Amino acid sequence: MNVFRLAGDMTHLLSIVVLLLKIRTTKSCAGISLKTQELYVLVFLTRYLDLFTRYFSVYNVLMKLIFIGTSVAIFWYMRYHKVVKQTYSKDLDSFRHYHLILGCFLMALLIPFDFSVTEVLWTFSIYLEAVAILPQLVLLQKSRNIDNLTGNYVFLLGAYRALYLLNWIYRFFTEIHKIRWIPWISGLVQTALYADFFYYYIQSWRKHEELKLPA
Amino acid sequence: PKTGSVKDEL
Repeated sequence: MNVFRLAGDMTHLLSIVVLLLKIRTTKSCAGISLKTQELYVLVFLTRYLDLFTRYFSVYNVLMKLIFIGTSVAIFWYMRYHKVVKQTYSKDLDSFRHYHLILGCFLMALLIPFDFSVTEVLWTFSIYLEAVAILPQLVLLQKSRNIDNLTGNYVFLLGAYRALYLLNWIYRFFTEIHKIRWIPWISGLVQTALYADFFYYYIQSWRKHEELKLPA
Repeated sequence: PKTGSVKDEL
């Protein structure tokens, strides 16, 4: 495992820690999109089906279980926790995420990694992850003020995929030497979706101002 | 195999 990959995984993990910290300490999920969180549950469940069929390492198994467990926990807090669910910004979380699911599924049927149930679902999870942040970005744009934890959460989530891009470049030259269209293009799209957010996040950080996205 | 080391990523 190279340093980009490890940094990417740790950034991903940290983003989840930040979000859980916000939910558990402030008892609030204001500014967080339940729809994006639902999409992540679906992404992890469909991608990590190979937990039953393939073994790579203890690290790999542990991280997969952590990602599935924490995404379900976040979903549970936002949907069912007596206090937390009342802070959910339901009216602002208006993105039609079912369209994303349907679109990604059709794409995965047309352009799968391989023609089998698990491979189509794996491809689906890659496509869906690329666009899963959209409901969250739309919600942020509609929010008047974005609290620090929410801003940091989204930043870390974007940084994770950007680091994976470096990991893929590194692996291409040192190890795999194969073009991997599906993850590469999806990863590029996924990272590009954050470009706008990154810009305003860094600006607000440099000017020591509150983060705000223009409508 | 077709899947190779691609799938060791998260």
